[in-house]
Formats: sequence, structure tokens, C-alpha cells
Amino acid sequence: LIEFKNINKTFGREPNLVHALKDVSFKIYPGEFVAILGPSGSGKTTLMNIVGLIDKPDDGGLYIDGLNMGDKPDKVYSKLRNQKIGFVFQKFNLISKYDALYNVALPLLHRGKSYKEAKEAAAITLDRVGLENRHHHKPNELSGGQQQRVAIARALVGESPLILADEPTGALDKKTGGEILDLFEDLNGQGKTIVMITHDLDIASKAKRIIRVDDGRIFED
Amino acid sequence: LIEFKNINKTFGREPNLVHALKDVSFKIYPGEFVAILGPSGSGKTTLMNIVGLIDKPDDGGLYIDGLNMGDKPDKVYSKLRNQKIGFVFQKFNLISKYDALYNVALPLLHRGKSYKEAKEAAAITLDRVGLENRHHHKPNELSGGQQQRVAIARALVGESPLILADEPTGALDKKTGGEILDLFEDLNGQGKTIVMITHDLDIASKAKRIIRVDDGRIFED
Ligand SMILES: Nc1ncnc2c1ncn2[C@@H]1O[C@H](COP(=O)(O)OP(=O)(O)OP(=O)(O)O)[C@@H](O)[C@H]1O
Ligand SMILES: Nc1ncnc2c1ncn2[C@@H]1O[C@H](COP(=O)(O)OP(=O)(O)OP(=O)(O)O)[C@@H](O)[C@H]1O
Ligand SMILES: [Mg+2]
Ligand SMILES: [Mg+2]
Repeated sequence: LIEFKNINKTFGREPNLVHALKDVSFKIYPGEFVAILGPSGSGKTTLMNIVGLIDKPDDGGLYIDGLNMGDKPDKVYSKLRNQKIGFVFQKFNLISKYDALYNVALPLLHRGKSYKEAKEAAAITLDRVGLENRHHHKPNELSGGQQQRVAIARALVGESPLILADEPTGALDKKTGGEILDLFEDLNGQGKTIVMITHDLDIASKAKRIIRVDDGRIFED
Repeated sequence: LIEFKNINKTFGREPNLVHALKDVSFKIYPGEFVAILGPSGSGKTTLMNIVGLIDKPDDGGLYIDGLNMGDKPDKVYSKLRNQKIGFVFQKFNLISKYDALYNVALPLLHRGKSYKEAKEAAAITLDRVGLENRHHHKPNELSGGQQQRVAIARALVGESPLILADEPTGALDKKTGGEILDLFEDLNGQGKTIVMITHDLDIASKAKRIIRVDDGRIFED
């Protein structure tokens, strides 16, 4: 499904050059449940953003379903992203002027679904993450963990085959975090591919494979 | 040091009225190390924002060092806040156009320290949270956990007697989170009062007292 071949990514320039990913190679197959662990600043989000087609490597090959993404125009990236990927961002990236329901409906509206259909699916997904009474709250009228759950709902509403989650339970108590993890396990059971960055070793132990990131390099047992 | 007497706080209005804090009463004494736990949405941040003098109760009494805050003008709140409180916010609240060093220097500049003095103290504090090589990175050039550590450094740079931390290790791996906790324990050993919201039971166990929040009410063992 996803292949990295000798991928490098740097930010900034001398003397502030940061080599965030160094010669990273791995494959993720359809239906896998992968946890990505590593210290703060080690390159996990940078790696995930390339998997999620919202950033590009400086060097090396990125293959999606065998397709070499390197020479494709931006609209191929955004089309694949909209149709195939649900992404829970580390900083949530909710739109502050819209309420929870509309934020979650947006990916479906972008795919051309009707307003009625998109809102119904958004309502169901918000309920599934425990936000039944918060549909019409805007992000700044929600607690940190509630905002995180809106971000999760938005990633799941489109029933995408690939779900990327950058620390999806960081703002949640143990019980609520466990419920979100159960949800991901159910989706994986339905055949969806899940790639999840987490700092929580209990959460990581639920995944079937662990990739560790340290100072821009990856390690697997 | 801090006393809540029958404090209530609501948001919104019917039919969307949220009763975020319900008849909350407790005291926190100088030098304590208190952990606040509870489910997502239970009212912890709302409580902390009142302790931190950035929000006010709708009902009930707030006393700081015996002073009834209820009838004081806003400039008494902001003066106390600037001089006495270091606050690590759940969403960090960094200023995106300034680099890490300037963000951390700001509380000292607000107190009238010289630019040179403020930057020196900021540099030392950033180093203490492991960000030696990131002084001139802006927030969007930092990882999630690095941004959190800038927020922590900013809360600590003024050596305030009261440190409030809303989920200060939420974006950190176990090791880095442990280092931050050691830092808080050192500061508590120096006599500073620490009030910390956390979802992590290991972190909570390091505190000397636990206050639980559930659906707007507080409970203590
Ligand atoms: N401006 C607002 N308008 C309406 N409701 C609000 C507003 N701010 C907070 N709330 C509600 O008040 C309740 C308490 O919020 P608070 O942020 O204190 O929770 P919390 O315990 O910090 O949660 P978390 O662990 O998720 O950060 C939540 O249910 C939230 O939806
Ligand atoms: N725009 C940028 N300019 C300069 N450096 C950057 C930029 N973005 C990220 N970095 C650096 O790249 C490194 C990797 O960042 P990344 O966000 O991938 O880390 P992470 O593993 O997700 O960390 P965390 O667990 O703290 O979220 C960090 O050291 C960070 O400072
Ligand atoms: Mg990250
Ligand atoms: Mg909160």
C-alpha cells in the first residue's frame, strides 16, 4: 500500500538545517495496524505527513499502491488524500468558525455528498466518539479532549481505507482513550489500514506492528 | 493560598447551557503539589482558568492569599497573574510570529526586565527543558512536544511561586515527560506550589494530593 525508499527530509538551511528524516525505508501493507513510537522531535509527524500526502520528501521514493508519487502533479496528491485517507492531526486543525458537526461533515462535502447526507454521517460519527451533546459547539467551546474527538470523527466519517492518527489520545483520559482505541481496532477488523503515532505504551501494545523513530531514522524489531 | 467557596461556572445559554463547575469548594496551601484528574470534558481546564485568574466564576467566592477577588478590578487580576503565576496552557498559546526564545522571554519583558536579562533567562530555561538547539525556531518549526516544552519554559522562566500546568506532558514521550516531572518536583522542593492537570496516572502518583473532577464536581480521597 505505502512504500518509502531511502526518503530524506530536511527543514531550514545552514546553520539551522534540521535533517528530520534520514534515509527512511519501509513498507506498510493493506490491513495492517502499525504504531509509530519515538522521542519528542524524532521525526514521527514529519514521516506521517509524507505518508498522508500533505508533505513531500526532498529525496527518495514514495509509492502508493505501487504508483511512484514523485512525478505526479499536486492534484493527484489531493485527490488520493480526499478519497483514500482519514488523518487525525496532532494539532487537530479544526476550523474555528464552524461548529463540530460542520467540521466533521466537510470531508464528505468535499467529495460531493449532499449537505443532508454529510450532516447525517457527521452526527453519527460524533456520537460514536461520545460527543452527542456537542454537535453545535465551536472548537473554542469544547474541552481539549472534545476537540481531539472532533478531529478523530472528521478522520473517520469518510470511511477511508487508510487512517492516519498523530497521537489521537494525547488529550484524553485513560477510559475515553481506550474507547477510541477500541474504535480503531474495530475499523482494523473491517479491513482498514491504521497507522498511529503514540507516546502511550499501552496503546502501542494494541497495534500489531511497531516502528520506532529516533533522530530521523527508523528501527523495527 | 487559593480558596474556592461554592464556585459555579456555566457556558452558553438554554438549550445549550453547560454547567461546567457545580458548587466547587477546596483550598490549596502554599508549597503543595496537587494533581487534578478526571474525564475529558469534566471541567478541569475551566477550574484551572479560574485558579489562574484568566477566567472568573459566575457564582461563589475566589480568595487568593485571603483576598476576596470578587470585587477587584481587572488590573488586580492581571497584576497578580503576571507576578505570581506561571501557567502552562493545554493548547500552549504560543505566539506564532516570535521564535521560542522570544516567546519564553515575554513574561519577563512584561515585568519590566531588560531585553538582555530576559533573553538570558529564557535561554537557560529553554536549555533546561532540552531545547538547546531550538531557540530560534518559530512554533510552526517545532514538533508538538517541542512546542509544549516552550510553553513549559515560558511558565517557569519567571520563577513564579505558583505554577499551573494543564496536561504539561500530553505531547511528550515517557522519558521526556519524566524529565519535566523531575523539574516540577525540584521546583516544589524549592517551595513553589504546583497544580497540575494530568491524564497520566504515573505522573499523578508523583503529586502529594489528588483532586478528582467529574461532571463539574470535585472529589478527594
Ligand atoms: N465556551 C464554551 N461554551 C460552551 N461549553 C463550553 C465552553 N468551554 C467549555 N465548555 C464545556 O465545558 C465542559 C468542561 O470543559 P473543560 O475544558 O473544563 O474540560 P476538561 O476537563 O479540561 O476536559 P479535557 O480533559 O478534555 O481537556 C466541557 O463539556 C465543554 O464542552
Ligand atoms: N518547519 C520546520 N523548520 C525547522 N525544523 C523543523 C520544522 N518542522 C519540524 N522541524 C524539526 O524536525 C524535527 C522533527 O519534527 P517532528 O514534528 O516530525 O517530530 P515528532 O517526532 O513528531 O515530535 P513530537 O513527538 O514532539 O510531536 C524536530 O526536531 C523539529 O524541531
Ligand atoms: Mg509530532
Ligand atoms: Mg482541559
